[in-house]
Amino acid sequence: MNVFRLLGDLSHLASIIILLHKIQTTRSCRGISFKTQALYVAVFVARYPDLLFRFISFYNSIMKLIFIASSCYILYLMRYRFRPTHDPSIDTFRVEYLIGPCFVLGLIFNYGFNMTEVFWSFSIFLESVAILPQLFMLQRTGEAETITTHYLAALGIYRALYIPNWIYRYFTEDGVVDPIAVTAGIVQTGLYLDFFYVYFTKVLQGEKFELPA
Amino acid sequence: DNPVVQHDEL
Repeated sequence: MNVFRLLGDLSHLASIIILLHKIQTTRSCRGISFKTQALYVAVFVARYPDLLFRFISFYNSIMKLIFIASSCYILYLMRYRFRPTHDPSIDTFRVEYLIGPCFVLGLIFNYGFNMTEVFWSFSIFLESVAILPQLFMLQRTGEAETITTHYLAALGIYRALYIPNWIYRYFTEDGVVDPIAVTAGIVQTGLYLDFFYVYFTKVLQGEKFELPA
Repeated sequence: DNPVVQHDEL
C-alpha cells in the first residue's frame, strides 16, 4: 500500500458517497446513467469472487464488500425507489458493444486461462469503459448538476491516482508491473480528460457545468 | 496455479 493507492481508493469511496448523497438529498437520480451503474455492479461481481478463497488484507476485503454492496444499493435506488426520476430515453448507449468486446479481450489477455482470471481481466477492461454511457448522457444533455460533476471528478481522480501508484510500485517492488491493469487504467483515465478540463476550468471556478453547443 | 500477477489492488 502506498499513498497514491490509498488516496485513489478513498477517492473511489468518496465518489460513491457523493452519488448516494446526491440521490438521497435531491430524491432523484436525474443525470445519472443507470447503464453505467449497472456496469459497475458487473465489474465488481466479476472481479471480487476471490473474496471467497483468497485473503489479501482486512482493508482489501472490507473495500470489496463496500463496493459490491453500494453498487447494488445504487441500482436498487435507481430501479425502485426513485425510478420515475430516471429517463431511459437519454440513457441510450448500447452496453452490449462494451460487454462483448471486453469479454473477448478477457479471453485473449489474462494471467491464466481459468474462470477467475478471465473474469478478472474482463472486469478490468469493462471498468475502463463503464463510464462511457454516463459521459454519453452528459454529452447529450450538455449540462450537469454540480454534485453530479463532483461524483464524476472523484471517480476519475480515483483511476488517475492509480497511475502514480503503479509507477511507485514498479520502482519499490522490484519491477513489478501488471500490464493489463496499467493499459486499461491509462485508457480509463484518458476517457476523463475532456471532463476534467471542463470540471477544473468551470465547475471549480464556481460556474455551472455546461458543454459548448 | 500461481497467477503471474498478485491481484492485491481493488
